[in-house]
Amino acid sequence: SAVIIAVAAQKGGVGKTTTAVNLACALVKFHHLRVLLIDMDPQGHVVASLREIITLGGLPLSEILLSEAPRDVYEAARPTKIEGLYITPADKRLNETETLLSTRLGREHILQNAIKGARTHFDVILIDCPPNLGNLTLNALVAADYALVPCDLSILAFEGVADILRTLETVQSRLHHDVDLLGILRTRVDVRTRSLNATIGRGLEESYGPLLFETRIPANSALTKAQAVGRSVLDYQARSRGAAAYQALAAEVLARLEAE
Amino acid sequence: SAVIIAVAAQKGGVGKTTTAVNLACALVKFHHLRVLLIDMDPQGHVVASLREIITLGGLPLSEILLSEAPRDVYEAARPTKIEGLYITPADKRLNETETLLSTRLGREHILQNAIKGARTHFDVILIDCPPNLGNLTLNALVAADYALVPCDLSILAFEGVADILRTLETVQSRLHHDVDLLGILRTRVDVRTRSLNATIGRGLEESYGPLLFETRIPANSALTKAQAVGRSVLDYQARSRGAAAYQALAAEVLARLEAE
Ligand SMILES: Nc1ncnc2c1ncn2[C@@H]1O[C@H](COP(=O)(O)OP(=O)(O)OP(=O)(O)O)[C@@H](O)[C@H]1O
Ligand SMILES: Nc1ncnc2c1ncn2[C@@H]1O[C@H](COP(=O)(O)OP(=O)(O)OP(=O)(O)O)[C@@H](O)[C@H]1O
Ligand SMILES: [Mg+2]
Ligand SMILES: [Mg+2]
Repeated sequence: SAVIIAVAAQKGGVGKTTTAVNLACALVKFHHLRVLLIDMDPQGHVVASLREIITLGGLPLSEILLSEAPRDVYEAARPTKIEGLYITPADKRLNETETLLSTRLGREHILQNAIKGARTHFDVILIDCPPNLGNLTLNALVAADYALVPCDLSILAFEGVADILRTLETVQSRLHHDVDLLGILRTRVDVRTRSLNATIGRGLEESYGPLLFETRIPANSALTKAQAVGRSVLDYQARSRGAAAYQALAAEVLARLEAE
Repeated sequence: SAVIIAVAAQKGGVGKTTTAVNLACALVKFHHLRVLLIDMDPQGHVVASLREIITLGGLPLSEILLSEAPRDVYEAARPTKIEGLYITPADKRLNETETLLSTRLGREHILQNAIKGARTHFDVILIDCPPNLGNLTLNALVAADYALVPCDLSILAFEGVADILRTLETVQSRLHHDVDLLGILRTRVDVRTRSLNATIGRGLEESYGPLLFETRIPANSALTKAQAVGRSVLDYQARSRGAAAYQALAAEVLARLEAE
């Protein structure tokens, strides 16, 4: 039965998609796991980031989430050129889905109930979330066993971490769903911005200490270039610092899961 | 009667808030205009970015938007330490407001009808939007005379520009509201990522040519540092490249408005 990890953060542009995509690819490439990458962001950036290796078609995710009859996200999973990596793409109707779910009974549990089949086919399921704490993100958190929270070294991203941790607590206490924080991931770390790194970095350590992953993702143009050509950085520029960092993150994620 | 500019882009982290904040401050500082900065992002990043100069309190924006009786955003405008600069802060209930507005008659026109009073008190009104094209952003676009669209030199931001331009067309054709594109602003331009700048930069020029502002905002740590201390960069580090760029943008914005 797959472990399910939601990659979530309220702040825009902190590297949720970059992390979901490259962590998934690292788990497949270096650990030979079967991984499903679900895109819960209506903007469809997972497919855009991996457009070189995915073939589209098949059932739209929105149809599965809005269906009254029981469906499973596995029905929308697409194979990719990477053996073991599958993607459930976002589709344009996910925007409406965010709104349409608001009036539905148990609106936060829709994905949770549509993921049971997929669990049996994969080792890890990663869910990329949009930059807000709306219905789609809530569904991801309620479907997930863990949340992985990327955070760049900016005051706004730092302050956003508290919001998502509060949301995790509410999911646990009010919806009685046991989703834990797998860790907070420092991203886009630029060696040139020493004072900022020091201030926000220290703030993160003081507030969250052991919750922080040891692995930090450096600012590395290989990551943006890989996204521009539609491939994972592990494919496109395997010897880059970005590739090395996501390889290290994959190992650290598995170690943390092992310890749980 | 104030000119109203919505600062909007679907992509997260492209510099909407940084632009709304520093453009507002440049218009006040160098052109002595009366400027109102409205925060339509539930995350309240405008106040976070200027927390050093704002005094909170007063009516919450959500109350004005959800009120059945006619209200005006001017009732929620707060003075700042900068003479001529006022801020209507976001509040926590804006998240609910996004949802609650969905069922309301004429849900895209709420802000438009609540901004008429404010128009008479200011020269320019800037509206910071969340990273999506939901009800809050739609309200900003329908209240606005112009949209200013920041875009960093990444494939996802570039592809997002087409979406917002399509949304502007729909607002014009379906809602019969005349909101024009003031321009597309290249942001976070890093001299070190030459090939990316070239590719995406060329893509922007080929697709949008004259719609692009001449001014490009460079990647400059002064902008992040200013945000971290809660002041505008024009205050905090007036001689930085970031400050110079937003000063140039203010002049270019006024020139374009003049030409209209
Ligand atoms: N470590 C890094 N080094 C360099 N560029 C990066 C890094 N991480 C992310 N980026 C770039 O920053 C931009 C934002 O990253 P990404 O889209 O993954 O963030 P996000 O949190 O998913 O954004 P959104 O909130 O819009 O979903 C992208 O252009 C991406 O290529
Ligand atoms: N030109 C720049 N140089 C350096 N840092 C910048 C620049 N523009 C923005 N930033 C930083 O990048 C991050 C994202 O910027 P900002 O929050 O303004 O974007 P946004 O589009 O408003 O994001 P969101 O989608 O979350 O609302 C912030 O930490 C900001 O300080
Ligand atoms: Mg994303
Ligand atoms: Mg913002």
